[in-house]
Amino acid sequence: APHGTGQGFKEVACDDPEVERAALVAVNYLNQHLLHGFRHLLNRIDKVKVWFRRPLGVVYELELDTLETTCHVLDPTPLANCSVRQLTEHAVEGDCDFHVLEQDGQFTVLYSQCHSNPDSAEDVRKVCPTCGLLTPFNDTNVVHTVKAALDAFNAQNNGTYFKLVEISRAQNVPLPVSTLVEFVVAATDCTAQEVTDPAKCNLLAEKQYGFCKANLVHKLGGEEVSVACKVFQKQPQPASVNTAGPAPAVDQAAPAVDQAAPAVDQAAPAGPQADSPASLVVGPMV
Amino acid sequence: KVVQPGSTGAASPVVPLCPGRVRHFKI
Repeated sequence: APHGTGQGFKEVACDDPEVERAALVAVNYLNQHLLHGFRHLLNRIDKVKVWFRRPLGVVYELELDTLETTCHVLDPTPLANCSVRQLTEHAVEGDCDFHVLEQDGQFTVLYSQCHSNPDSAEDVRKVCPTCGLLTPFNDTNVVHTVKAALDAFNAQNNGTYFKLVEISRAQNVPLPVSTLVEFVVAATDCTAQEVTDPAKCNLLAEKQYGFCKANLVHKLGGEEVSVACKVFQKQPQPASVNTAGPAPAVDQAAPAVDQAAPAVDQAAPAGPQADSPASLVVGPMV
Repeated sequence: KVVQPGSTGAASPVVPLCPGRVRHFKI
């Protein structure tokens, strides 16, 4: 720390342009290291301290508020084109601590720690009394809806059989009585029409993911399911990522993010963490 | 000592440095 300043750090405005640059680097870092769920956008810079680093550079100690977007971490859509989840969808907020080094105009994340929490049910009810609330993934309706939706998708698909990778979001809606789910699928080496035992179908070496949204309406005497999936182009598999085992160990600076609702029975998908989002931009096929 | 309002030369309110602006909405 420089002599005579007492505190050893400099107080700067949270909306200072350099602080904003450091915050955006931090949020990009967060998104590149998320293994499941949805990418986040910067909502507010809560606090900042700037520490002088010897012999060169400064370290930004940041507290950031982020918001969940509608783009899954496997979705190659540029972050700028991703929408923030609205309150009516029971939005999830992230609270993050970062240390970002700036040296010679380059920003490097040294430390990160994030936690996420959904908005309170009371707040959602205030703005939308009939909106659904986030539901745990092991809820009976959620499991049933995902299965029905995946079966419907595969039944209409004459080609590859797609397997469930992750349930990413689920809401039970009171009116009309229905269940909304968002989940990730991946192409396998089985064909949709001939699969007998899905457990024997293996994900392709060159991963091809799809992101699905489904709605199952519970009606008297039956149910009605609708599903739409966006299948992304094949992603070359980074040599360092192992999708068959548990989530890959992350480096010391990698953020830990708690998801708002627990995921069940899911393998850790291969994420774009080894590449920048820009390097994965491809036109989606539906 | 009676001082007229506005004649004390008080500084304008200090703008807090943080938190920064909310970009989307506060939850």
